[in-house]
Amino acid sequence: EAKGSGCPVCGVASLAPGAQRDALLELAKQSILAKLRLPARPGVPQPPSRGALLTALRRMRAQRSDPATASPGMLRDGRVPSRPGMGLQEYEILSFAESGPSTSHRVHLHFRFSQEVARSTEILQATLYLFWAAPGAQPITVRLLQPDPAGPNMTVASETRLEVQRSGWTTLDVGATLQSLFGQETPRLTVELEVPKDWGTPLPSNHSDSHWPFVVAQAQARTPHRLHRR
Amino acid sequence: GVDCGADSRMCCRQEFFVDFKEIGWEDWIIQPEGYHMNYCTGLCPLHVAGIPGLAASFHTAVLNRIKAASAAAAVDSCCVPTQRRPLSLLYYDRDSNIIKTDIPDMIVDSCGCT
Repeated sequence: EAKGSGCPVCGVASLAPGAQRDALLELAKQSILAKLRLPARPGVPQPPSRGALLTALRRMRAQRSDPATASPGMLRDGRVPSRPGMGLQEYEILSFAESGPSTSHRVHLHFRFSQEVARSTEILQATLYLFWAAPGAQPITVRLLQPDPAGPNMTVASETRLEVQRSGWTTLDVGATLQSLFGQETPRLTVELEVPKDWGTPLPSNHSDSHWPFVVAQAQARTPHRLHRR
Repeated sequence: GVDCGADSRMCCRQEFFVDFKEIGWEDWIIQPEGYHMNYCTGLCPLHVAGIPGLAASFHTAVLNRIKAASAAAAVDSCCVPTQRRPLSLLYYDRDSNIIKTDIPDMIVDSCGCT
């Protein structure tokens, strides 16, 4: 076929071997970035601590193998994730919390999601994993906040009161909130944890702790809108 | 399907492995270590048109002779993928989230003539 036509590798065959390899490598890069809907390769990542990553993967496996007993304080709104669409590209996203502004009895956590993924997918299911470090019973309020379209403040998307009996993992279903965030300009989930004054923070002390909060989301490519004309 | 050899001229599958370390992507792509970007290349003369790969049965040989003899409307036949599978990627996005996705139809397993 004529060079530059619809066939990406045709023009390559006529190049010299060295140039041919470079052209094919460039083609591979473009092909992968296009399928991941990325304008360019992401910058150098800041990977989570090895301990946090291993703990998260273990929790995900435990959750998947036996959701009924995976952790105390399991909270679900009873939604069953819509059956993943046949043939649509699916994504599994693991996002670790970033610390936000906090006081002695109120902690803010941020979970960022890339626009490329947010724009091209819809959330099937999303779960927030929190590890309570406090040894004894503790009342905790968990609020999911989202940017207020009308102004700079945040609005409460949902509020959950927990009576945590002992230290351990708790999960919270954040699918609906994340789905609505994915439709916004900056897909960022903010979680506010509040305990009564003088009770002390309920979370592990720092970022590198292997029990750091994280969100696991299952998403699938948005079905392309098909226009029917009569 | 047929894999291309050093001097293949007929329709075949050309293997081509992209090592992510070679293109400097090993820092953000966690798994796999590379991508088999195989592609289809080679001739599809009329008498092998419509047969995926190069069939070697007697029946096909006779069919081919008939086709070559008839040389009816000399239409083009192209060497295209006949079997493909997904590429599973585990990577860091620009917020350092870890994403796993299966990109459909990214790896060519076999080629044939249209």
